[in-house]
Amino acid sequence: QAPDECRLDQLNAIEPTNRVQSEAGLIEYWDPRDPQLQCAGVAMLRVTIRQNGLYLPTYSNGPIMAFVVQGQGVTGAVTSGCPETYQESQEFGQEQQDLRLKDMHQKVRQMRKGDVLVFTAGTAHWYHNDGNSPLVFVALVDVSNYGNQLDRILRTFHLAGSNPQLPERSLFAGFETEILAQSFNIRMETAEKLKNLDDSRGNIVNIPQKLQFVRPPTRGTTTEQREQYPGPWGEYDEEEYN
Amino acid sequence: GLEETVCTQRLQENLDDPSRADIYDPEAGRISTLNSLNLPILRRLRLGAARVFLHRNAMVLPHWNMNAHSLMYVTGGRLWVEVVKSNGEAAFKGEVRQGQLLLVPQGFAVIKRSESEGCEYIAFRTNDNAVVNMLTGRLSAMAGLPVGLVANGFRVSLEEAREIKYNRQETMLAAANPSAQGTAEA
Repeated sequence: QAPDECRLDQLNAIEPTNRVQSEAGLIEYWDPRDPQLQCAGVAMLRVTIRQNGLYLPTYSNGPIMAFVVQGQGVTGAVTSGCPETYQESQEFGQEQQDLRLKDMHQKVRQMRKGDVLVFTAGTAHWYHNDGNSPLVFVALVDVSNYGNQLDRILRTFHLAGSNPQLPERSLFAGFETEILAQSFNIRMETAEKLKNLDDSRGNIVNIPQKLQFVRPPTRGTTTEQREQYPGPWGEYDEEEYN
Repeated sequence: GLEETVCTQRLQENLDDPSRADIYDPEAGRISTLNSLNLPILRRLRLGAARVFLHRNAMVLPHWNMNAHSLMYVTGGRLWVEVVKSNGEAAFKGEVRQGQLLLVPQGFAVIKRSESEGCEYIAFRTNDNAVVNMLTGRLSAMAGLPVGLVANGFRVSLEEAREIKYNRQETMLAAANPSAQGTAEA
């Protein structure tokens, strides 16, 4: 910590100062130069994802702690080396021998109002609003954490999406198409699409049809319904399940 | 008692021994990693390393360092390297030759491909348990995403999204076959 970073003569309640609008949502940032945030060594942001919005996978240079203020949704983190444990049932091909999984991916988690979510530095994660109201969460990024070895400026790396306002593009945009095609063993046209160069939707995009992925059923349908049946230790009644 | 504890602790490890490789592909090459699990003193130093041998036209598949910087010093041959920063712009795109050093900062995405004579380098890492996240391959972040998310995120068909997720089955090293471009296997 630099010696002059915590000269706080007066404290103020502060609101976000920068807004980045995307197709299906909004990211608001508190001023990173604010003395209070600089003293604490953190960056703060507030994310609003509209219904059917998808916050494309990103990772940042510090650990993240987020709190869900409103709404519900789904989130996923892709952790290095972890297997794709959510698997869609096998389907048979024409010959009944071409056995393959329709899709498999890493674990996804439900998120709802009141949840705290954490992600380590460098872990790619995404959010999807599958509820009926905007999903809003406020997040702290601890840029002074040992996990961050860059400077104390919040840096967000995007696996997909681009934001012409900033300007910010996906990581793939910086690679040559040819070496990208080689790396993924895909066609050049597909590699070109990976770069998202003509995409102006921003980092939160609209999903025209409901986002399909493998996930277990949820208990109950609404928070209110669940709260009617608190168990002896505040847990929900599970008598309808074996 | 120090003479039997601190003074005798292991301070060295040979990373050139091929039989010690942690990642090995007969077509592409090998990687030996050094961290605090195989050399405990590194926990105090918070440092690690990786020794990489690439055959001719082999690739270290695209990845980012989650929790460390990586300082790569080329000990033999030449390497084509592309490094991309957080805003999607290339921070480096070019050849790194024997005797040269290149920093790959934490979080920056990087692809490496050896030239015709192959390449070997040592990567110093500023974390004793440096973790790498792959962007392609069997254990990659892309493989861990739902196929529908990949399709929507990149505005590609479900079939193309499956190709992006599954066409590359290697984990970290792969032989680069220029003739394979444009003939993707489903």
